[in-house]
Amino acid sequence: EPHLTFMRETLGIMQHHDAITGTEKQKVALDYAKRLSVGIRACAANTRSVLNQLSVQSETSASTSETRSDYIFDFKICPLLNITSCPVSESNERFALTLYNPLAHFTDEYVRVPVAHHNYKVIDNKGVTMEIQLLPIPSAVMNMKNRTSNAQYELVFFATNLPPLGYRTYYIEKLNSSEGFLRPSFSPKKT
Amino acid sequence: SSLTVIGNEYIKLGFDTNGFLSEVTADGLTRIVSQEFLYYEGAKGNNAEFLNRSSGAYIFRPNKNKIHFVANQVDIEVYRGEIVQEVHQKFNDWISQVVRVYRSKSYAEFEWLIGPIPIDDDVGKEVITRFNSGIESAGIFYTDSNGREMIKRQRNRRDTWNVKLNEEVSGNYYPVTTKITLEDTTARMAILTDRAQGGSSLQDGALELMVHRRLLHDDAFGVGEALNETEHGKGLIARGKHLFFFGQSGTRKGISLKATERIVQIESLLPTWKFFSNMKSYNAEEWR
Repeated sequence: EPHLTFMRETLGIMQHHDAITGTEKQKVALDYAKRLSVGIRACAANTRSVLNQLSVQSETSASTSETRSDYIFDFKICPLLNITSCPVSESNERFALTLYNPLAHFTDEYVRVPVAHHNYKVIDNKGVTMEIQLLPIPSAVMNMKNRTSNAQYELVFFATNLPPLGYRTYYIEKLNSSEGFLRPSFSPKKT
Repeated sequence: SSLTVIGNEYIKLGFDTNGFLSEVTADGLTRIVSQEFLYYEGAKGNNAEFLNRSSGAYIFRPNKNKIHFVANQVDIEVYRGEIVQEVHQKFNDWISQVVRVYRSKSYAEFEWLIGPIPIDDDVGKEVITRFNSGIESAGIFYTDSNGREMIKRQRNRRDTWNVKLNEEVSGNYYPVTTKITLEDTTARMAILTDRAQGGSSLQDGALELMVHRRLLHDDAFGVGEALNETEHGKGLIARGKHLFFFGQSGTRKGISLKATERIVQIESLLPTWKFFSNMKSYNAEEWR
């Protein structure tokens, strides 16, 4: 509750016309951004505990009595996806990606994940291997100052049938270069 | 053909030998459509009286409507795959863009990256992206009202009074929260934004949106500093997306481009929330 209250108060500040239109001084704009960042990070604890409860429930319902409480996942958010950076997907050879759909209807989405290598396998919760494509991160993004990321590629796949106000999880793992080696399907044509 | 083409069965984009978008095929139409980045010089007023204010946080006022092209030659790299096809464009040292078409999607995504905007010439710059088409829009275009209904706009006019515009450019700029469109009896062009931007249609068939600004003079409306945002001493870099729709105007077989735009607008403005979990200790079977 204190996390949510902090977020409510922060969004209360963000109703100010300056915060909406960007007519505040630069230092105030940075303060607004910091408050939002702290609020979102604080509420990540709330989403993590909710998603763990949901997944344990689904686990419990699937396997009758036993509850697998040892399966507590960290469900981290990556706020720098907008500059194609995410420590979890860049530095782990195996990770899961949970997509929560906030809409009231089923939706599909092309997902882009920053990764450091060019050979991965993605499976969905039914064990189906997803079709993927890897693309190099544009050089202008790679060269952005202050972007500290070792991602070289974006892994793209098509997430379908994401349930309304629900979620789906995908398991992503790096393959050794020999396994099912797929030379990334791109052939840059310089002009 | 000398065009570099990416796309799918719904939409194809052709890029000319200079690396610019030059042709679009969609919804049974093939039209000349170009996209380019330009920038207005920010006006530097003396702020003494109301009519001579600088361009700043509260005001968009180009200096004598001077506009500059940012490039006449664009380096491109083309990547084609089963899921997505992309053209990576580099306009200059501070403007680049990725144009992509995903499989089975009827629109194109323009992901622009702009900044740091150079100011060593001591000129404030207001960067726009502009899409030009042959659509005979007769000065009429539409901008959304906070993501809901579309409001009809007419160049150099106002609905409720006889306006005399002192600023032909900024006097025709309107707030675009999610969408700006124009059409004629046959074709329609729409651009969805991922954030609120200023936008207009200053020539028939053309739509422009302001994507980034860096100004050097306060506009004397109270904030007391120029809109010259920096990060680690360098100008701010802005990155964002525009979704580009093109097709026949009106409704055919019960489907209208507007309806598709509406669905995509909701899905792109309320995308999935992404949560990453380290799986060091679980293999795929255990995870399942």
